[in-house]
Amino acid sequence: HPLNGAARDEEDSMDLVQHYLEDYYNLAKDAKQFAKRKDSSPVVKKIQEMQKFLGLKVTGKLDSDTLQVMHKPRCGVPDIRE
Amino acid sequence: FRTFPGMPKWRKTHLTYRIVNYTLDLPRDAVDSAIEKALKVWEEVTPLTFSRIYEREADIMITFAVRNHGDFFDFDGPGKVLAHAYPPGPGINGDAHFDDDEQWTKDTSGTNLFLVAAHEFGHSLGLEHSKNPEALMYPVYNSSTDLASFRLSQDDVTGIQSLYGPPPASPDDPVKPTESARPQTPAMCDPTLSLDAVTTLRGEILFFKDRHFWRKSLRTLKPGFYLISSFWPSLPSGMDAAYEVTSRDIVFIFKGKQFWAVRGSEVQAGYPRGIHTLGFPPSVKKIDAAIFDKPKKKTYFFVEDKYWRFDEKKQSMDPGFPRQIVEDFPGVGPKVDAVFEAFGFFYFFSGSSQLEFDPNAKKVTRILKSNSWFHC
Repeated sequence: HPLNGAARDEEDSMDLVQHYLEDYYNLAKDAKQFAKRKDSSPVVKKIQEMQKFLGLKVTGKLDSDTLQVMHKPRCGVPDIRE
Repeated sequence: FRTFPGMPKWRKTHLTYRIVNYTLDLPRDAVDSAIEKALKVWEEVTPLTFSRIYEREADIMITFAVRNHGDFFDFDGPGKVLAHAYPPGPGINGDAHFDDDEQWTKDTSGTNLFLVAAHEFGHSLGLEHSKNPEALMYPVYNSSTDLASFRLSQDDVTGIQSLYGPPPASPDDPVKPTESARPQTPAMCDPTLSLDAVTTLRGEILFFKDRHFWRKSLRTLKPGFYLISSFWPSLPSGMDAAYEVTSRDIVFIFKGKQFWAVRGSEVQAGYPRGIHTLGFPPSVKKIDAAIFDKPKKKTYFFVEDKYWRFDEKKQSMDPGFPRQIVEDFPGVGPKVDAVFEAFGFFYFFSGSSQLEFDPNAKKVTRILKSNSWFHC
């Protein structure tokens, strides 16, 4: 796909990250805007859990490898459940 | 590998499946064969069998759907979620749903239906996602999988066999007379004991019989007794032959037309392979015994009254074979059950007898009972 405008990308990514962590890693849903809490410890913890499960470097950050895996097609069954 | 919480599994070995509807991306027969092949992947390593039904409720209902399709897990258009499935149980449990907004293909140019179906059926049988990137049950779809050489990983096999156990001995085995329905535990000091295969392994000697093996260390008088599957879950019972290539720390195990390679308790990836890749003619259906001659770096394969010689350096059969066993191993044969090397002697097993053979003098030096190593 041709690159979209950067701002649009950012917003898309946050949506994807939020849903990925909620759907597959049991992140508790929260009404607060996800972009504002992505560095909070519950979210960082979930990112680390996902990175560990999928064999990525555990940084707790949304680095390019982590975002790249989140964009990959996958099975809809959660990796971590309650 | 991981199983679902509470380890749900099917309490029966014969399961039914039903293809409820079809994607328009592929011809119907292509969908049918992809689903059948995906089920066969699991069938080959468990006692499970699958049969297709065309109406009523099957154990595994297979549907293609988009977006909201009646369960609480909507699909999301092209990409991202490809499919999902439910753990064993009644109703929706065991069922597999495929996102028809994907472009399903026979190869990997789109989303390969066989690969995704094989993964989802792992869930239908009770496996959760694995952290092992090599495993079929790893959650992320790997479009670069080589379909031609697709194989379950050891992680997948160990996982599914933790739920259902290994497959029964293959039907094309010669049927051994058994007195009772339950497989017997062989008696170590039975004077009529015959063995399936014997090999060394890192200084110990393993004597294989049916589903078990005796493990003899030269430091102890009595051998230990184990289930083969407790060390190598994916290996078959009732093997034909085994030998160790000490220089590579690898033991090769043979059964029928297939052979496996193990290093310690790890079955090596890429096995089983066909025995004909070693250079046997198609007429050879199984190997009776095998032994690695360390000084010469050659392996001898014994098949009925003949033997082949394999050059481990060149990885090919030596010309001029097969030869008659009796010509080069006078006194041995005509048929050999098992053979291994210790203290410079070859120990040949045939029925309840064992021959100690000096390969340098080319003569039998002692005749023993097959269980002489067990100090009965």
